[in-house]
Amino acid sequence: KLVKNLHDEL
Amino acid sequence: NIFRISGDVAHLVSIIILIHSVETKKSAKGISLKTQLLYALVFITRYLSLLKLEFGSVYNTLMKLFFLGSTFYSIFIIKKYTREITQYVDDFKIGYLVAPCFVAALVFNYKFTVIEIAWSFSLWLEAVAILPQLFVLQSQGQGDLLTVHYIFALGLYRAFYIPNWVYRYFTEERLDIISVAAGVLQTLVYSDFFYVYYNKVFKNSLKLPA
Repeated sequence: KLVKNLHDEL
Repeated sequence: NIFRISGDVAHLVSIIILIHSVETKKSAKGISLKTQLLYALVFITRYLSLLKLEFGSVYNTLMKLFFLGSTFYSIFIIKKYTREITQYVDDFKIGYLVAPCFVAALVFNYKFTVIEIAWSFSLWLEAVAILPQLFVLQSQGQGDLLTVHYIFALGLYRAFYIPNWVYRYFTEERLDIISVAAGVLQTLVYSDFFYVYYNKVFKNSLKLPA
């Protein structure tokens, strides 16, 4: 559940 | 959050130092073209989502365009003052960096899609992209102060992202294992440099008046 990509970062 | 902003500001500052340094000295001496080429590859692969025209936020989009543009510009001006480049060694075999990063991206990704693999690739490559620059610095013995500040600011950027990830884990329950692993690796790559930087800049500035 916690493994989510953070494509909103640079 | 504050860590994320600090990291982004450090990133901005680093590229401004680099371009300012090359422009004013009209020389790219001590700057690794290969590191800049790797960064261009990092930004191209990481910001592929720009092509999907999915703009998460104005801030992100502008920053992505800035990092892409400024990296290409830095390559352009380094090439412009390229005569000096032949005077020192920038012969790091970047294939040895790119290939393992590609393998890592194939192994560690959230979905087997072009965007996800490119994203993972960019994270791993960014972690090691500074190595040719550190290599040049070492072969020169004494690095130019601006170059050293540039590397420091660049290292600070990813280091700031680590508390940002801890913060986001607790506030948003979001955790990107690949980002964290690559980010920690990147900070470790820089750690030796941070130590040298600390000794050089902070200790020297304390005993300035002779």
